[in-house]
Amino acid sequence: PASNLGLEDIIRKALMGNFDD
Amino acid sequence: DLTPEQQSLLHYIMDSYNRQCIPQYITRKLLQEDFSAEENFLLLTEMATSHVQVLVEFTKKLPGFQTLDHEDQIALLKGSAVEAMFLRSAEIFNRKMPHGHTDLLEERIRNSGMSDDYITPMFNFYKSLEELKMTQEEYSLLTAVVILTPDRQYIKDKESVEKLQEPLLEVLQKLCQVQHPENPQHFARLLGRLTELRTFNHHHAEMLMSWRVN
Repeated sequence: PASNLGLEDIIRKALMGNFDD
Repeated sequence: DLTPEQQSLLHYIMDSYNRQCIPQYITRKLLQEDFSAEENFLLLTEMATSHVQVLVEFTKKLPGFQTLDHEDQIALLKGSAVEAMFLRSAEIFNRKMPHGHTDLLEERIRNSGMSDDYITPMFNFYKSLEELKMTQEEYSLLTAVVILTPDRQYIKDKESVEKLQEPLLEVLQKLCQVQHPENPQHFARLLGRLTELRTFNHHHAEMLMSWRVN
């Protein structure tokens, strides 16, 4: 789940537009 | 007065900013009455994660951002996310949310297990922003200015970032003069709050650590 991701992971995923993966 | 180019930049930023919304299924959870300490922790974490996601969406639309080096894009977002979140929270506490929701959110934050040493300055900061009576235009521009801060750690091409930030600062300065003619210090005060935001950014890591330990 998202709560286990660090800030950088969240940013990278959101920048790539594939946060739901 | 703002030039036509500045007007359209302002409208564009405002429009992108207004599309930044935390999904309702998360905010709805806020209103559920019973919550254990653990559920509270999870909810606040989920809100923070969602906050970062909408922040990234807003940032992608900032003029020129996508032309920056990819690692610089990440460094800018990493450097500014906490500050942008504090700004957004201040806006929510001071204006945007229906009154009852704000009380509930405050209660949850105060019961989150975070030390008062961190919580008190945070709510004091929200209050100090409230006194400035910022408009939504100002919040949106200030957020963009915060994101496009050239002197963050690990930025390789500071000059390109500066070039993107400058026009936004100019619009913000003019806007302050137009919207607060009675207060010529308004723009300087806004910039002063940015310095305060930096302090929160520095304390944020310790704050999270103490929270987790608790």
